[in-house]
Amino acid sequence: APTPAEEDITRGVDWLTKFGYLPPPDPVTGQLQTQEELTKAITAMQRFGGLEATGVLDEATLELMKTPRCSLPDLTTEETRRKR
Amino acid sequence: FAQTVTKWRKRNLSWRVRTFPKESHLGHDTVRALMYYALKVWSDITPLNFHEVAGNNADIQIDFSKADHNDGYPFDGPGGTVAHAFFPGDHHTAGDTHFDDDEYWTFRSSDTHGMDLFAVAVHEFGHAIGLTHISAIESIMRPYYQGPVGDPLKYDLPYEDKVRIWQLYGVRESVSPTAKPEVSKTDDHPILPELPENRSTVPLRRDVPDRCNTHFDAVAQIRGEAFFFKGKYFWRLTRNKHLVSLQPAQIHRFWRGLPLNLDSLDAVYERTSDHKIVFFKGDRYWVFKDNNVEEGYPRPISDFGLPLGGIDAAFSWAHNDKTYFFKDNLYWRYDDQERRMDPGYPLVAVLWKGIPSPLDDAMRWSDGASYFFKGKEYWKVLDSELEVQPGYPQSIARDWLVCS
Repeated sequence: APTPAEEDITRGVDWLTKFGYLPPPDPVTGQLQTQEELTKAITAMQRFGGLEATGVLDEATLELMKTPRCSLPDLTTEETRRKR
Repeated sequence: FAQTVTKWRKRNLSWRVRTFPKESHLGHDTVRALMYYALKVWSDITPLNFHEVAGNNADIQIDFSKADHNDGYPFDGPGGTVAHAFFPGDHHTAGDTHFDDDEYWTFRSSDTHGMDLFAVAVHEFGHAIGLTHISAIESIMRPYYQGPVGDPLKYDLPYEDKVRIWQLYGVRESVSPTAKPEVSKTDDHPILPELPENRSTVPLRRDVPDRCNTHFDAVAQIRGEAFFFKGKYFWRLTRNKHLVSLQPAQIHRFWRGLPLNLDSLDAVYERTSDHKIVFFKGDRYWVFKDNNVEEGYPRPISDFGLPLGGIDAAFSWAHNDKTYFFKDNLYWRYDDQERRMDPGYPLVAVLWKGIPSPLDDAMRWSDGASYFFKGKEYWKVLDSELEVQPGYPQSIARDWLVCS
């Protein structure tokens, strides 16, 4: 699969954070999510969205992220924590 | 994002559209009607009751907002996030529902760029009563916009959503029980929502009467609008006397709590004392707040001091705010403030010279005049006068029901 552009990754991380798949960066250390966390978050998002769970920010995933939607997150903090 | 499952403790919830889309082609009444039907989707299958209010204390405040609107969920222009709602709870925003005013909101439109307001509203009201997102492909609570869901009057929730909401509130046992609202304010008169225009997709039923060639069972002014009842149906006219739809609506689908087998009504009027709506059929009557029957009805019409046998007509005279009941050639005068019949009645109905008997029904209208209906004709009596205006009777079909 082609490697996603840096811009897509940034947008994807923002999206995944906004809708509850990724915890926000640590406000004290500023530490970002690890690649493993990101892959898990993408996988969860793909499963929730009815896509093939590849863990990769592929075209279909980016397309779904552009689909109009409700502002509320898909996963609760508890679920996010459990997935971590 | 922390959120545990919450639900409303009360079952009667008020709603209000506080701000409307600014540049949408959808009129205010259409927006209100779509909100009404989107809420009804949920109240049809749960013990929840929704009623529209005019005041500032609605449980579900509905707004069309743009960009950052100070709730932590800024909108992002066309596309992206289109709406959100707050889950039930003790916070003051609980139940509030916001639509992005930068979206192109549509109703029954083939424009694929538009957002179907009804579909999004059903989803958001799901949140407003406690449902979270789920991934089930059929569910209305899927987070992604999935396009229009069809006729608001016929929409049936996917089974997945029914089960989830039943888990929160249980099943609605019948269409009739409606507990008294917990809050009632005299300055908070609810307004009935408009039925959506363009009902052409609703197929005609075999028993639908011809509005241009019928005499009506009952006629009433309710919240400034005129309602013409015939059989199981009614037509509705706005304040400026425009027919909302050429096709009638079904009484039992709009006025929730009347018996499903009710084949006709005798009389209907809006009480001046509390703006509740009273329906008469035979020896029984029902009191409605908005579209829902009050608890404890039907009751016998002897509550009013009326004899058994039913009435032909009921209306409140603008001149004295008293309610007049008619049966054959008799009439009674009732004081809705005191909740008792005035002494000395019934009298032979000659108070308004020129009106026929027996009447089909009567109503006061926003022009201050009283209108009396019988057969295919009606008579007009000015505010405090006691005689029919010259030139009457006139045709009901032509003057009220848009018939040639």
